[in-house]
Amino acid sequence: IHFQPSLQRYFQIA
Amino acid sequence: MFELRLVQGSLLKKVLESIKDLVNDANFDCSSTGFSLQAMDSSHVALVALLLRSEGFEHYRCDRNLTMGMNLANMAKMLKCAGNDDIITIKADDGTDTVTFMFESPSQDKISDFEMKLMDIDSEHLGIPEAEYEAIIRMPSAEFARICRDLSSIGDTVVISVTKEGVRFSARGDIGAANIVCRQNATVDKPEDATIIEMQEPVTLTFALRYMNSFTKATPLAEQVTISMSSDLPVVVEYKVAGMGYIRYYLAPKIEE
Repeated sequence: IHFQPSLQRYFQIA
Repeated sequence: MFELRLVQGSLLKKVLESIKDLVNDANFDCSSTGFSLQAMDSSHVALVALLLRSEGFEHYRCDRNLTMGMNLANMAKMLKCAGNDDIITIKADDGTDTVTFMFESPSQDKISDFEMKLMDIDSEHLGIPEAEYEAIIRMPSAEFARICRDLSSIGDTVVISVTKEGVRFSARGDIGAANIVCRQNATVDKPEDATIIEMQEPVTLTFALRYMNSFTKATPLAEQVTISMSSDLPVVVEYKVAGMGYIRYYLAPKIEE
């Protein structure tokens, strides 16, 4: 089973 | 005042076709550096970053930094009205809420202008740090598009695995499974046909094919695509735009639970 994280898991809001 | 002129107007048409399915509304940032955009898809899983450097345009004037919010479907509708050989000029005056697209035929016998309303868009800008990637694949963009398309008839996700052997694209679904292995091939007649794999560490990541297929809309822009992967980072799929910049797509990998 795979979970799809959002990009905010890796990148901060600038 | 902001004004840019691009003799090879078809590039701008192709750029719009490459992003309009992923993002509905986006802010274009105009500065002395160039014409750029950063936007996420509605689920915040994928991001597109575009840069067209000012030096790449035949004429580029930007008196002060400007953000233009545009509906990309509407912008694409307007750019579709430009012929493939047309010269495209984009103009915006300070303090107005419209942008003008002007199309000139190569022989200058037809000149059209289309005015589009700008919009206020709240968008979150993400800081993307420079990263060293564990594996970088350079391959023909048409080949990558073909692989993504073929695998989407088998499953919803692709596992991309880079090892010393090469790069393996795998999918699995109700009807069966598929594996496509591409090996490094630098000994080709034309450099655009080469597949080059730079690997520091073996890396395996899983991605939603729906997004990968959307990224391949940029295939007409560049003969080669660069796929950069690290085990703890979103993948970067990059297409160069004719020496003037790039379009980069970032996609968060799926994580096993």
